[in-house]
Amino acid sequence: MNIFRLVGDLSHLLAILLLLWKIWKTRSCAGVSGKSQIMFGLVYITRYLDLFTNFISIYNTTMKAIFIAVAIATIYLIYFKFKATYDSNHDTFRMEFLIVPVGGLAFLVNHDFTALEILWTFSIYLESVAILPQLFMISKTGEAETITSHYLFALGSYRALYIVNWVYRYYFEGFFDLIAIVAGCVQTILYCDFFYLYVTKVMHGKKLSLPA
Amino acid sequence: LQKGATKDEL
Repeated sequence: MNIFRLVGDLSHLLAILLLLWKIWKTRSCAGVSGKSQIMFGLVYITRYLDLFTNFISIYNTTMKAIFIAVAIATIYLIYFKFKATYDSNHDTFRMEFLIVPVGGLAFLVNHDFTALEILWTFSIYLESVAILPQLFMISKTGEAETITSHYLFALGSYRALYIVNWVYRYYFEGFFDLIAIVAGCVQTILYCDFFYLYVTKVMHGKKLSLPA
Repeated sequence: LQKGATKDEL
């Protein structure tokens, strides 16, 4: 464990708790893409299948359990409890356009052709594009609530910090995982224009609105 | 250099 990965994990935890809190407090999931949340749920379930078989540390197990639980709770709030506030007209990104190619790629490019490894690879690839429906929804509505933009900033920062963690581990531990690194870079690049908008607008107290 | 393998990351 290194500081970059720890801060990254905490930023990730903050992001998903922020989103859950926003939906619960405002009793509304307006502006939140349910499709992205379903894909994140899929990401955690397929990645943490080893939750009970492969004990690494208390921290690792606890965080995995929290991520899965919060993801399921968020999906429940969006599609059941506050279903009436779900903006399905703007959440129109076709998930199958992401899940099918990612599933195919996981079969073709992986470290080991075993079920667990392919599911882990699928999870890594899917996570890199899972935010697209959310970013697409914001581009359609032309704006995002401030709390939602904080959620996205924390979520985007987590993987950017993981890239720094991978550089650190490469030089100090001789560890590198090309699949995770490439997917992590793609994931972070997808946030770039949002990061620009966030820094130039939200940090100056303005609402996040895309140039019409 | 060790590739992939250790899934100690979240």
